[in-house]
Amino acid sequence: YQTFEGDLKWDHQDVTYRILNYSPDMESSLIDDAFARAFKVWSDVTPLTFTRLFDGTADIMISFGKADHGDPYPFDGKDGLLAHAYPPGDGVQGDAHFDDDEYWTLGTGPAVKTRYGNSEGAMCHFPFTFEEKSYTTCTTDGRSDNLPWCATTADYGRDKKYGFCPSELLYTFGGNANGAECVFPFVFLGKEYDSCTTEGRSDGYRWCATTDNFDRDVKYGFCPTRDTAVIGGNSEGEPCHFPFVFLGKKYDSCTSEGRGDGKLWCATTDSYDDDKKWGFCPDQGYSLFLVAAHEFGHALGLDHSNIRDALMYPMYSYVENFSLHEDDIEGIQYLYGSKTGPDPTPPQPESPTTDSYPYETDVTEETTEPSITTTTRPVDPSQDPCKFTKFDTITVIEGELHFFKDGQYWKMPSTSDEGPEGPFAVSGRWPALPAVIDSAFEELLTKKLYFFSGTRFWVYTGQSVLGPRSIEKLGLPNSIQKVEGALPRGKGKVLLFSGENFWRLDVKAQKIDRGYPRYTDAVFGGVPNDAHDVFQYKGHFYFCRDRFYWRMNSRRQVDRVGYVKYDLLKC
Amino acid sequence: WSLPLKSVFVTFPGDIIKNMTDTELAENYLKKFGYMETQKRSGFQSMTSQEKALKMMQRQMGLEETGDLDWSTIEAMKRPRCGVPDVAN
Repeated sequence: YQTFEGDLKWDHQDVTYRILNYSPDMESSLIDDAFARAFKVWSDVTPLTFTRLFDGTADIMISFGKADHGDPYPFDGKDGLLAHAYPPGDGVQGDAHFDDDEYWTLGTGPAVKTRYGNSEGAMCHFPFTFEEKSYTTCTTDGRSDNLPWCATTADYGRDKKYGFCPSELLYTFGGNANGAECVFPFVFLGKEYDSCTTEGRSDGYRWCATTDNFDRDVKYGFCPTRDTAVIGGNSEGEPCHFPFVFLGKKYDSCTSEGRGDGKLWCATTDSYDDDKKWGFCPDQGYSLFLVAAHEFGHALGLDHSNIRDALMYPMYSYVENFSLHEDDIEGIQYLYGSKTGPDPTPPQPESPTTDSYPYETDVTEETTEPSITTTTRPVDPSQDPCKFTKFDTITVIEGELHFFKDGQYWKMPSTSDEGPEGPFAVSGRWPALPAVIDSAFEELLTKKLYFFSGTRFWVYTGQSVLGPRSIEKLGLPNSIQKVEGALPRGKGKVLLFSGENFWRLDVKAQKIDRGYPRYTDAVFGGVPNDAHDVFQYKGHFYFCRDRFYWRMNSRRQVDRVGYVKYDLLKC
Repeated sequence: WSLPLKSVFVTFPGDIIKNMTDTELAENYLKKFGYMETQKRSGFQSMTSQEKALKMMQRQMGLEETGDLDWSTIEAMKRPRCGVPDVAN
């Protein structure tokens, strides 16, 4: 999992949301339900609660829009970009936008909820049979009023259960007509219309008047999409017309001819050659629930994951029986903790629930103090750290910067501006360690000290030591020559750097998190991706190369570049 | 054998998506989702920039890290997805 720079998250647990408008593709109660279930995905595993507001400003403002919908990131017609959301914060931050050039469903084709009839709002059942004929869409067959209907069971003849399908003849949504149906023909700007139109609007949404004269009554509503309507193109809302003629050839079903992307389309009149009226044929559509659950993950502070099965993986794929992936759970619980109360969710099974470390008892590698008998190497007091262009490693121990070089180290007292204290012999304080230390870090929770040299590492707890052990024990690949830096990230996570990659170590579980390695400059852009020293000091990340350091703030912005010897060693 | 269809590509009125070459698609994709931006910002070029950006994208999507615009990478770029960039800029 990934979080946004600075671990952006909400500073309260009772998050609010508001649905600003609706897509014509699904009835509004289906959309409400899809969003509510999408929020429940996250509230099931965290202490977060989600409360819907019907006016005012909510934390997460949800809206549908097409192409340029008012923020700097326009959508791109059908398919491609489906939606986007902003990380937590004020204003547009935390908001989620859905591309209404997509065909929004529950992922398995038109989601048609009926009204009236005798099925109490049940969903259409496709296919259904009526008078020995099978239907996979709503139909006006059998009716004289031209209202589309469907059966809500597989066999209308047997069960006689039915309802009316969304259509502009049945109701409208939004606008100012309280859901009244369209009146055709109606007059708008002096012109007569006998079907829904996008005229007069720049957002591409189809509307109609709910009286016979919009100019006089200014009463209107938006037209729901019929399940047989084409999507996009230049005839949105119209049904396919079969047969139709295209390049002189007759088609009585959707075709991808004439397109390079293989998408199925149809004409909405009997001749594309003459009228050039077309649209994409209804397909499975995109599950609004799945896409919303992903976008709400962003709105809560999660960035994209590179785990293919994770909800926060950037590409859409339909999943029938959805369940949140462990990577998503770990990510959201990293930000907000796990759920407390009557049905808490335990922390992830891999991480042990006790504080004891799951060390294996591999005796051949491990030694414990004080059986180590080494001789303390004499230090050379004449060595001046200000003359070095490079150190083996620089790290922070007990709040003080430590500079290691060839078996010796210097300390920068954090309380004074004096120069470095030392040299001290590494072997005097940590006798098991070799002369060259590539990197080291102090585990914030347990105060354990980790030292890396080549492909081996040692863990000091006070004076007792475990190691050397192979870094493969931590789950690092054997291709690594040495660990060049370590960034403790809190909550038991430490980033380990080598070459142009970094891994995230779960110290408690003693294993590398899934989805790693990542490229250093993909996450820490602007710093050298071959730094030989990486450490964290007073809330900043430091990447060192030769005599220089690049300093990064918690928002991962390089805010300073300077000399190690003047700024850190105070030479 | 039946004659192969002689596909004629038509520009449909009102169609937002233009027929792009694979290279244009790749450049557009790598830029839109932050892969190229990072490369430029870091300024430390260890490989040709598009190659490195492709490698990042292939790693993010769990594809084989070839650094080439191979078939599976192009197909991945055509898949419907979230609009939030993969690499924050």
